[in-house]
Amino acid sequence: PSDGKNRGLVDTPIRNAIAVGSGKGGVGKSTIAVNLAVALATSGARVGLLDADIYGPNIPTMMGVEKLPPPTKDKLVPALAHGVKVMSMGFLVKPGQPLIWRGAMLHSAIRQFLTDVVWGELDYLIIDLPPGTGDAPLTLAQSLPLSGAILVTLPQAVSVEDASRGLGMFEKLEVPLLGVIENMTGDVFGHGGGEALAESAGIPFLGSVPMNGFVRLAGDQGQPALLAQPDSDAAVA
Amino acid sequence: PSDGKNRGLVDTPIRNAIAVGSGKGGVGKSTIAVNLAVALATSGARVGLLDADIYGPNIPTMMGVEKLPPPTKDKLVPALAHGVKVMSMGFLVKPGQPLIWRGAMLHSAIRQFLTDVVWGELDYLIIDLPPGTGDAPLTLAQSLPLSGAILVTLPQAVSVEDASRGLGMFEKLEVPLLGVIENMTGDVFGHGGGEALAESAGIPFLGSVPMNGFVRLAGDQGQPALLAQPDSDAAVA
Ligand SMILES: Nc1ncnc2c1ncn2[C@@H]1O[C@H](COP(=O)(O)OP(=O)(O)O)[C@@H](O)[C@H]1O
Ligand SMILES: Nc1ncnc2c1ncn2[C@@H]1O[C@H](COP(=O)(O)OP(=O)(O)O)[C@@H](O)[C@H]1O
Repeated sequence: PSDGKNRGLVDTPIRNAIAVGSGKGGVGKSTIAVNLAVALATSGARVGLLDADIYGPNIPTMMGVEKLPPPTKDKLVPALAHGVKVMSMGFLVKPGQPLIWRGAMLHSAIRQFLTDVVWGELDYLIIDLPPGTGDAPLTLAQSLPLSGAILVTLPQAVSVEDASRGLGMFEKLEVPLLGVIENMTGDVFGHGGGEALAESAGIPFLGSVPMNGFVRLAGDQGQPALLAQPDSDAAVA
Repeated sequence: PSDGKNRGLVDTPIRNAIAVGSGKGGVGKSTIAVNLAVALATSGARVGLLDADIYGPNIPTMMGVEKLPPPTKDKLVPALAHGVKVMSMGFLVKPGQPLIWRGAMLHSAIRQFLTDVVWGELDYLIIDLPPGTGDAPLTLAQSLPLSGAILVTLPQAVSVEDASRGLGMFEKLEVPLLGVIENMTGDVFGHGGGEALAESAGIPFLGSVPMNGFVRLAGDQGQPALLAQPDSDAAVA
């Protein structure tokens, strides 16, 4: 693109940018990103949460916040929920409104979420990635020095298959891998797939979160699981 | 693109092309597409199954087939499994190999799956869509007269939120909606969300499939649930 704005690293006062990704959809990326952001904010850090899933922005629902504050003259102001600054395409389109955009539009939307939002100084920016290994993660890795990525997977074979593609992508983009979280362990999806993936790739296994109806309910109601039941084993992981 | 190949409707002997989509990932699109294709083939129809999820191609695993037959001089030949012709990016890349492609590459890969594969005469082509409302469904709808789309959702709020974006996309692209299937009903994800979506959109509710560990196992082992336990309520839906 000729305007020069679309290429290269953006200049933002963010100390650590951490991507939460997978490869497969519906494995709990948004749930883990929301709980991680809230846990970091509760411990006193200045935290932002960016929903980079432009086609399926669920973060506003999971954080229980519907609207953005009024913008400044030329920038968007993130919403504030549970002590975390939040930005998502979900705030900018009507509920149920599909964004039937090709990849190039995705690229510029993500750049604008980094350059045209008043994030202020942040200790952490947690980025909820969409499923797949396409435009969104590629644009992010080229725009921001990602300090690390967390890989989320379900334990069963097809999820681990896609998670290993996500892992391969982070390696190719030279993003350090912080570790693997195995989610929804239990009778239906089994357990152990995520741990085996971490071992075979030589990266830390950060633990597993059992399948728990309460986690799902917390996401639907916008009250992150961590806050509602601090001691439950799902929250601790 | 200047070569003219990339635009407009392709000319293929396919009587009905049916897309299985959602909006959200991990809701069971591949599982429903596989079982639908096998059910149609078992009833005697000539059926193809196209895995349009280029970034997360799980169809080969779920159909228990790893390799393609040798190509002809200039076209790919689909694999044959359970009486269904199958084509997927999963056959063309090494396991765990990520495709870090921008949208434009996705567009041409999907076009080639329609023009450069020896499908032969088909009564049905079942197309497993990726999550989201981006390049893949857009390219398909512009390349092939889709006779209909089936929307798959989990019953909980965040899934229904993304499914309604998928629904909005099909309406915008003027693809007739055959109905909604609600998957993984039970204690964790609840039930009723899919039925309510179908009712509010005025489209048929095709039924619900309970959360059932056996369905997951069948997918991991490449033996579609329908074949292994024909009478189970999951297969009937
Ligand atoms: N451990 C868990 N137990 C039960 N439900 C879960 C768990 N983790 C996530 N969920 C639910 O599963 C659904 C998918 O999770 P989500 O975070 O949206 O995944 P992704 O971001 O990968 O698409 C959501 O409804 C969420 O509340
Ligand atoms: N009714 C069900 N009960 C239990 N597991 C299911 C059910 N439907 C699908 N699954 C499993 O859930 C996972 C996600 O399903 P998949 O078909 O890959 O979804 P999508 O194509 O939407 O990403 C797979 O491991 C699949 O075997």
